[in-house]
Amino acid sequence: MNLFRLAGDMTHLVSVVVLLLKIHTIKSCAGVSLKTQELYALVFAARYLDLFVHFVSLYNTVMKLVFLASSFSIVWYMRKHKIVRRTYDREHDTFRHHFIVLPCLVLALLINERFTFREVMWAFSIYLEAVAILPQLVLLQRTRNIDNLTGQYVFFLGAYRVLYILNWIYRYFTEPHFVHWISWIAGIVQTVLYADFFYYYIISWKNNVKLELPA
Amino acid sequence: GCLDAPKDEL
Repeated sequence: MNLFRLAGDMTHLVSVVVLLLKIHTIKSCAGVSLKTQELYALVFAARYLDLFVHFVSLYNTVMKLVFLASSFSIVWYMRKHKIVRRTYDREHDTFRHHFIVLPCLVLALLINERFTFREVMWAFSIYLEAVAILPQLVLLQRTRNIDNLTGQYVFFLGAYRVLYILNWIYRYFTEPHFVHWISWIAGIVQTVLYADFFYYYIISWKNNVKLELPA
Repeated sequence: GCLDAPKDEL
């Protein structure tokens, strides 16, 4: 476990837990895309199938449980909680996310490390995570308001991806045979998606103006 | 081999 990966996991943890706590505290999910949250819950469900059959470490197991619990809790709050669900911006969060689930599933069937159920599900979760943020970015563009709830969420998610790329570079140079093309390519695609948002986020932060994404 | 390296990352 290197520092980049630990920092990446912690940043990822912060992004999800902070979002959950904020939704729980202010009883509102304004600006949050339910589609993205559902995609993330699916990513964790598909990726952590080996939770009880493949023990890596206590840290690994605890983090998987926290990610599963927090992502499904956020989806529950946005769909079922009597107060929070009313603040969900249904008419703007219209990204047809099955248009990205199906191609990811097909791609996972074609490109995987081994053609077994768990490996295909793992590859599916990697591809899906790369594009899961799209509905959220589309919603931010549409509503053009980025209150700190979603701005910080996307920012932390982007930071986690950058840290993971640094982790892969570090592991590539320190561990022989550490080659994971599937994670690397999908991870780079995912990080590029955030680059655009980062650019506007940092400009708005520097000029101390409200973040406006171009239409 | 490198293909079936354990999935030790989250």
